[in-house]
Amino acid sequence: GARSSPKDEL
Amino acid sequence: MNIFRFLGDMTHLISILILLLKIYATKSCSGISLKTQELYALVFLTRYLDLFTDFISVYNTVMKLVFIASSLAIVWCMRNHPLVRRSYDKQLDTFRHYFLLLASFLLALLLHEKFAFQEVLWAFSIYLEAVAILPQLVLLQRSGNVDNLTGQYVFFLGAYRALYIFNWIYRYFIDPHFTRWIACVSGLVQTALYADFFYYYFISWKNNAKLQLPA
Repeated sequence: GARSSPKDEL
Repeated sequence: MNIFRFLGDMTHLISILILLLKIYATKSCSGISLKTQELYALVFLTRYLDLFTDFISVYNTVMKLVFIASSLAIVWCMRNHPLVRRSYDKQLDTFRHYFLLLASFLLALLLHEKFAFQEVLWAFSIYLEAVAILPQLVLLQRSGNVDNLTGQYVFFLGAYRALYIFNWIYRYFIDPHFTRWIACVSGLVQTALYADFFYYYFISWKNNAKLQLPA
């Protein structure tokens, strides 16, 4: 599936 | 991590510390919207579902725990602490925040990065955070004069997401493949909602007068 953005932010 | 995001996180932390100081020092939550605080608690609970599954850094984990714990503590205090709950402006805090919940959830079902449980809830938390301040801004307009700590609280809360916008611009410049449209567009809307507050905050600071929002 589509790659989702890295959730590295608060 | 970049300076904009770090300053943004610190500004966000300061806003929460100011609110905790106000409630702890004055044993009062007058001028504070319980609905906005409940929405923020939900924002953190739905955004940090990956708290125990994806370890990013000690900083990231600690900040997530601080945000979740502080938002729940503030909601608990405003609902149950005998002195604090008595100072809650219940009759002024009447914004129908359930509509904000529903609209954000429906939008998250339509617009998300990936149709997966955590991704839809992450998008939900981003949309909800953008509008969560509305009950608080409405309450400030209704309660006329704004005490200093409450004014500072809202100011730092608005400033943090503005710094995050610079963080996204910076990340885009160093990595053109970096895209985070959902957070970016929502962040712009969120910051725009503070525009009139920032204006009256600046006027009160320039004239060294009390912060007054027009009714």
